[in-house]
Amino acid sequence: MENNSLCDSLLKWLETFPGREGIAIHHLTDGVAMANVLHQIAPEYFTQFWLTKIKPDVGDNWRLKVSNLRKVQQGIVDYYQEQLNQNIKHFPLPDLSKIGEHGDKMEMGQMLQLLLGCAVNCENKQQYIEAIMNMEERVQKVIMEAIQELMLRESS
Amino acid sequence: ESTKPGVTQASEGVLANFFNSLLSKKTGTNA
Repeated sequence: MENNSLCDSLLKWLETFPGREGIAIHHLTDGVAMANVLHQIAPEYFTQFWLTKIKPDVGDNWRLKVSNLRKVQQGIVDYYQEQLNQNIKHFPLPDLSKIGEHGDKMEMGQMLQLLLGCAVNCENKQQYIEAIMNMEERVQKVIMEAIQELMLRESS
Repeated sequence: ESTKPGVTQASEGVLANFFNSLLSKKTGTNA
């Protein structure tokens, strides 16, 4: 899949979450917004206590950004394994340094792809899937391919 | 004809089928 298109489409998808209108890559590189979205998707798993492990206001400190991103990524991997009974060990995990240091679009696309998988498989997936179905077809198509890619890799 | 400009009925059908099947998939399984 073309990763610029993946990232752009998944940013549009993120905008369907309340309070996330106009969200851009640079809003996501510290992991805070992604952690809050995960809390919204599955609050029973990504609890308030889990959120306290994510440091807000890390500024330009890329090490703290990467530390937050690592906690978010580990939370996602654990969620797939423990809550969804899905193994994603074959899915290439994004390079968090490239996201934290450079806001790399390709790596961010992969990170958002993992986040998408949580949303469309969670207990409240209906609201997230219906929101996707109301998006423009071009974006829906990219999202469909992103989910299919995750599912293929889950089953491989 | 599709109700949306530039979109074929076939394309809409594929997307709708995919997302509807995702909706009906049981949560928390590999099914």
